[in-house]
Amino acid sequence: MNIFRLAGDMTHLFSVLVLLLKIHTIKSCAGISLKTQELYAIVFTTRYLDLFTTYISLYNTIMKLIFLGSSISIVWYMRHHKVVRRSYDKDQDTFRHYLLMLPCLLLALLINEKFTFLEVMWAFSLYLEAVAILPQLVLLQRTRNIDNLTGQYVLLLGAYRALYVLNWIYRYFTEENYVHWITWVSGIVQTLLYADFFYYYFQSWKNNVKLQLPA
Amino acid sequence: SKAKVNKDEL
Repeated sequence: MNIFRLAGDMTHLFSVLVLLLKIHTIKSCAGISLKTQELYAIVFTTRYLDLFTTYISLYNTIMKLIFLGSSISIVWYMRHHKVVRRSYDKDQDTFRHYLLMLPCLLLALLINEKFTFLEVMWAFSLYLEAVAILPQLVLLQRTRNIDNLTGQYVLLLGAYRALYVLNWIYRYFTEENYVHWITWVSGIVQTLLYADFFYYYFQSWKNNVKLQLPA
Repeated sequence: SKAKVNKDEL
């Protein structure tokens, strides 16, 4: 495992920890999109079906279980926890996320590495992950005051995606037979979706003002 | 065709 991949996984892990910290200690999910969290729960459930078929490493298995467990529990907290759910910005979080799933499924049926159930689900999870952040970005834009933890959560997620791109470049040049077009294209699309957010985040950081996205 | 690469990423 190269340094970009490890750093990518760690920023992904930190992003989840930041979100869990907000939910568990502050008992708030203000500014967090339930739509995005539901999409992530579906992304990890469909991608990690190979937990039952392929063993890669202990690291791999543990990380998969962490991402599965955390994404499902975040959705549960936002929907059912009696304190946390009251802070959910339901009226602002209106992105019709189910509409994203059908095109992703159709694309997965058309473009996959092999036409089997696991491979179609794997491709579906990658296409869906590429667009899963959209409801969150729309919610951020509508929220006037973005709190630090929410900003950091999205920043860490974006960093995770950018580090994965560096990891693919590194692997392409150092490993034989390392070609994953589906992962690369959907991953690059996903990373580009964060570009705008990155821009405004660093502007606010540089000028030492509160993060606000233009309407 | 190419040798199958394990899907070892998360």
